[in-house]
Amino acid sequence: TWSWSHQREAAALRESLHRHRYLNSFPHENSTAFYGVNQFSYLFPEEFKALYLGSKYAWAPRYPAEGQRPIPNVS
Amino acid sequence: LPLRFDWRDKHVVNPVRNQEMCGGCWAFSVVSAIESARAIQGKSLDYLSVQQVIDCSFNNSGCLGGSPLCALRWLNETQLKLVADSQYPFKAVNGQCRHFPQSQAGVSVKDFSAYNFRGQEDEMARALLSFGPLVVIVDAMSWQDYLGGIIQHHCSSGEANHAVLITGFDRTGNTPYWMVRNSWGSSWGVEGYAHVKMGGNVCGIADSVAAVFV
Repeated sequence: TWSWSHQREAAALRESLHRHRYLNSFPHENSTAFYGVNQFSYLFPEEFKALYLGSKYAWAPRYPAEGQRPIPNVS
Repeated sequence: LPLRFDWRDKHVVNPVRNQEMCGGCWAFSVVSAIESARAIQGKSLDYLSVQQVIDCSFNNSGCLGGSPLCALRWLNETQLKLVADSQYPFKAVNGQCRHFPQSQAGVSVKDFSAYNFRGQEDEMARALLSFGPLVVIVDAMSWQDYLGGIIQHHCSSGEANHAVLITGFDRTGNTPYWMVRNSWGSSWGVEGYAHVKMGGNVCGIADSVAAVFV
């Protein structure tokens, strides 16, 4: 009796659980990132990207720019 | 460089905000950098209006996305005064740009710098110490599932899609990391922050780095 949107959220959550297993499966040291259920787990990645990842890349020149000195040490 | 530094310890960084279902990370990162730059000068640490930037920065697309560098260029060129958040509160949707009289109190941007620090993250740390929190653009696709720890894998450089603010770094452990303030609320990640490995341009964190002067 679930609505279409609930079914979609459940499917997204199932996909998230698979993804978490993959992301956590890499044998890294203790300090490495860990992944799991959070407030975004009910979203498909493409929905998450469309809603929350709203920045575009902007080119910036290499540091230091020509004729510029590096930032000095600060106390 | 010190082993650990965080502008939060100087009380010049506001608590983490929540962009809700609005793709306005670019505006949140820029406004947060301005708030901190002002507080570093000894002024009060106030919330400034993100909604004003979302509504008025005509070269961006508000909640549909934008570029922090475009927003900084616009703020610098127009010398627009950012008003307090309480005067122009966040609505999480695009709205009509509201104009304020010149006499209105607000904060304008004096200048900004933007550089690619790839391969020079020590210099980037020096910039953080010298100028204040840094606006950066990262690939945050895998951040959807992030709970904590130091992000070292599962993201790429050259695929930037999310603007955030670096407030500090920690080099005391085996894996040095940047402290990255996000705008997805304080329940996400490490009290609203992500930890991203320093060195190696993880998630493209050093590709487009901006400092703000007020």
